[in-house]
Amino acid sequence: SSSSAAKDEL
Amino acid sequence: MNIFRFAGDMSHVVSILVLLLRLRSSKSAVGISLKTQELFLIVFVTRYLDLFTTFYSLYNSFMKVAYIASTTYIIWMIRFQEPYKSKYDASQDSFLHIKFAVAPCAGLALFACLVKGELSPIDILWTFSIFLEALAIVPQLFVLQRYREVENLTGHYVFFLGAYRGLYILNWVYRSYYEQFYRHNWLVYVSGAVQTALYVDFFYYYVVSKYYGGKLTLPT
Repeated sequence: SSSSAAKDEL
Repeated sequence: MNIFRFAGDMSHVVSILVLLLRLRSSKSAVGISLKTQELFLIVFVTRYLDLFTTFYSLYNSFMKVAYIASTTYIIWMIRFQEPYKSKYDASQDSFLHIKFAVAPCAGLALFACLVKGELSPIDILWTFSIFLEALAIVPQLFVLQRYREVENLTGHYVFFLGAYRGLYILNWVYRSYYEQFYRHNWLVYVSGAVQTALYVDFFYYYVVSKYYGGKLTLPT
């Protein structure tokens, strides 16, 4: 599901 | 992690601390939108479901829990604790019914995820939270507009929240230049840009009022 880098942001 | 993202996160933390200070010092929630706080809580809870599935860092997990806990506390204060509760005037905060923000964002998120083929509930709720966050500040901006003269700490609260969003845009620019495996997400960029744009008008009056050292008064 981690298709985009923004997913590790708050 | 880069300097823009970290500064953005810190600005977000400062905004929450300023809001808590504002509530405690004035012993009232007049001028604060409960709706905005509730929308933010929905945003945090739907976005941070990955607390249970993915571990990024201790920093990341801690911040997620802190945002959920502090926003829950603020809502609890205004809804249930005296003297905030009895002084809270729901009629000042009547703009944008929660369901009219939630329903379109849910529809849009479902559509976007169908198109992208991301069909897990966590992905859909994550996308939903990205859209909803863009709208969450709107009720607060309307409450400011309603009173026109913005109390000092309330002004700082909105300023730091807007700075957080502005810094996140710089963070995306930085990441796309310097991170080798970075993947663009245009939905995030567009709703981040919309969200930041909503603050521009407020920023203008905030900066002008600080420059001339006067009170922050919004035009009619």
